[in-house]
Amino acid sequence: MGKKIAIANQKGGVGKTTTAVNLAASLAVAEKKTLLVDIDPQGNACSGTGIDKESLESTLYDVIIGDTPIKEIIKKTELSHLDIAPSNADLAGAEVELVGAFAREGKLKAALEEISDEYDYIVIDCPPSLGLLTVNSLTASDSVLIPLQCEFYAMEGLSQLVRTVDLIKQHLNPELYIEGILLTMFDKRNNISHQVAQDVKEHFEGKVFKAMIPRNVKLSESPSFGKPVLLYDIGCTGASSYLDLAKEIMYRRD
Amino acid sequence: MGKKIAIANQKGGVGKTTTAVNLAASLAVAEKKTLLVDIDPQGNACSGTGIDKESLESTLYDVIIGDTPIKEIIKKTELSHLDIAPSNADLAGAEVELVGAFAREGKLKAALEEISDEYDYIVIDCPPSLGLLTVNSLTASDSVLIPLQCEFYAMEGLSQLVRTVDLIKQHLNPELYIEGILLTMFDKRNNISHQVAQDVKEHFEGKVFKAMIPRNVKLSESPSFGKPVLLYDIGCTGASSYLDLAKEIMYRRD
Ligand SMILES: Nc1ncnc2c1ncn2[C@@H]1O[C@H](COP(=O)(O)OP(=O)(O)OP(=O)(O)O)[C@@H](O)[C@H]1O
Ligand SMILES: Nc1ncnc2c1ncn2[C@@H]1O[C@H](COP(=O)(O)OP(=O)(O)OP(=O)(O)O)[C@@H](O)[C@H]1O
Ligand SMILES: [Mg+2]
Ligand SMILES: [Mg+2]
Repeated sequence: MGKKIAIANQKGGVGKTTTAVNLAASLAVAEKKTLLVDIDPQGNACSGTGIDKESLESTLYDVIIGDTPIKEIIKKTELSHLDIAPSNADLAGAEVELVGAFAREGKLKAALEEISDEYDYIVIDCPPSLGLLTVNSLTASDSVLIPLQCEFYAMEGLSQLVRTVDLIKQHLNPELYIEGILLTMFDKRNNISHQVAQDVKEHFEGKVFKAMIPRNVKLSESPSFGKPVLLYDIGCTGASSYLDLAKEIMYRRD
Repeated sequence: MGKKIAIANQKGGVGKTTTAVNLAASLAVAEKKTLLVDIDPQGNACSGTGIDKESLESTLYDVIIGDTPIKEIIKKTELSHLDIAPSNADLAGAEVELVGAFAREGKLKAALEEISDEYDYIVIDCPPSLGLLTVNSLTASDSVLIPLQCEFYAMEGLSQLVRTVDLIKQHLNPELYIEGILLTMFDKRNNISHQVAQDVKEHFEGKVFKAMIPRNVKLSESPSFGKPVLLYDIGCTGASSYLDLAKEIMYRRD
């Protein structure tokens, strides 16, 4: 059974997609068979791995709302051990369509059961909300990784997210736990970065990853080339910090 | 009749709240009576203007889902010409509750009609999605201001947003137009910033504001003091660029 990790935070722009793409790529270069699931209608994880969203015949929309088996939508990427289950703007309608559906929170979980033995890790990139797409992801996952941008507004949403994870654990997925909180876009020149890092380590003792992602321009350039950062510039701090994160997660399992 | 401007973009973290708070504050110091409407369940615009979200008796949730008149939830801020209609996490349930409601897209428009003569400007801070809360805001507004972070992923979502604005214009609000595209977090040291700025000016000729918001640490520090940036550090480039934006919008009107 592959380990399923949801990358979630309702605050926007905190580095969910950057984390999902680069963690999945780092696990893949460590020869772990990895599936990246893009359940965000923006489809940024697709473009970050070089998939052309406009040319897709079927997407996660067809799996969640229709009855397409997830196997049929999975695409290969440039990395041999990394596959992706893609999305595009079609998925935007899914949240409203799911509201009246039967067992609406469990659609993704059911879809992933068919293929989870074929992967060591399944990484799910969530949209910036706590709606039904994120609820589906938390219901389908073993754990949730919370990227936290080192900014004031990002700190505000953390307790709401932790409350939502507890609710999902009580009613939909008793096994769910917090894999960890990942500090992102840390800028050692800014006071705010140091304040947020200190606050989080105090309030969530033991839950914060040792790996910390610095603000690094290569991380924002690599998606424009359709590549995870380790294929764009393996020597930069952005690439090494995500490799460190992957190691930390793999060591926990073995 | 006050001019109503929605600040919208489904991409997360592009500077919607920072723009809503600082544009509203800049209009208020120019002695324009301004209402800031926070329709994002994260309630960041509240904390950015010093409002304590946890102590609120009623919020925009009670206006949209219940029948509370918006007048009853409006709070004063530190600036004499700036009021705010606040939100907190209660609003998160509104999207699902609205799905089956009668005239669900027009709830905010109806609520604002009662008070729009009392203000010169009404600025609406939207959540990072194209769901019913953002649709309500676009239906209630005269125009939409699109903050665009100078990053690759942010460019991707722009055409989807413009399509949504067109749909709203066709079916719900024929008067709606694009007030402009505002470049945010522009970093002159990064190639990506220059590339995005050039691309947008080519594709959306005449729609891009002359005012451009630079990446400026004061803009990310001021919310932690509950103040718009012009009350935190009036001399910084963050403050002057939002004052420029307010002037550009006011001159169009007069
Ligand atoms: N460590 C970093 N250093 C520099 N830029 C970064 C870093 N992490 C992410 N970025 C950039 O910041 C922006 C926001 O990151 P990203 O899109 O991954 O966040 P997100 O949480 O997935 O956003 P959304 O809420 O819209 O899904 C992107 O343009 C990305 O390229
Ligand atoms: N020009 C700027 N320079 C530096 N930091 C900025 C700037 N604009 C915004 N920020 C910071 O970047 C982060 C994202 O901005 P903000 O929260 O306003 O975006 P948003 O679009 O409202 O996000 P969401 O999608 O979650 O609603 C915030 O922490 C904010 O303080
Ligand atoms: Mg994302
Ligand atoms: Mg915001």
